[in-house]
Amino acid sequence: DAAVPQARKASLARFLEKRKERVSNT
Amino acid sequence: APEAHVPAFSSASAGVPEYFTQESLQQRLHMLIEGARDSWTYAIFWQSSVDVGFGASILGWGDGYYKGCEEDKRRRRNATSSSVAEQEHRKRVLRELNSLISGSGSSPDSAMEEEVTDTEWFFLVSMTQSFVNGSGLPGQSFLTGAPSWIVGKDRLSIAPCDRAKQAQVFGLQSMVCVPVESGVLELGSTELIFHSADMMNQVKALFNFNS
Repeated sequence: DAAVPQARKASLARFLEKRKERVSNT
Repeated sequence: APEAHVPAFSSASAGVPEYFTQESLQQRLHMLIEGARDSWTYAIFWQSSVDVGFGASILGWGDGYYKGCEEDKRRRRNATSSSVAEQEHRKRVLRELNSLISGSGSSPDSAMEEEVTDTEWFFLVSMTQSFVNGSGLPGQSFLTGAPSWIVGKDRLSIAPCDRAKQAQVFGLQSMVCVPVESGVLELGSTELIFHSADMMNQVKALFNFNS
């Protein structure tokens, strides 16, 4: 967990959140 | 890519002004994609830094914005983009990443069981990539200062860059790299999008940190 740079962790969190929205809208 | 060669976002190491935060970077990517006339699937800011130990110039993940495409919806409905084994692999990775973000004790999420499309996967894998000393399409653009705008699967497949070749395998038809201060802005689309001076100006306006 600590090895994952913060920028990518933030990007990943945003991607997963947006993906949930896209999936629920499909 | 080896972890050691993927720099964390650091305004100090990349020479990006302190006011240019991760949040403002995300806002600029969002504005670029959502405000565009054409349907871009994603935008990625590759951030430049220097590996002090090796003296190498590196472009690594800065941030990205994934909008998605019509193909996502169609493929998710039909679930035909890749083999069963490949889908199981992608879903497993996505579940693990979700646990990393939400915590291992979080409740199962049904969205993690939905088809992971080719373009989603391409974007996710991008987070692990980096370009050393002018390698790849983003690296070449950064090194030469010249934008590259590639349209069509046939052209992507013969581009001197593994990333461009990989892009067309995953259904992308347009890829653009524009050198900006402190890095390179990459755009990708599943549609054929031809060169647009408006888009180039928009990139320069949003990612010129001096203005």
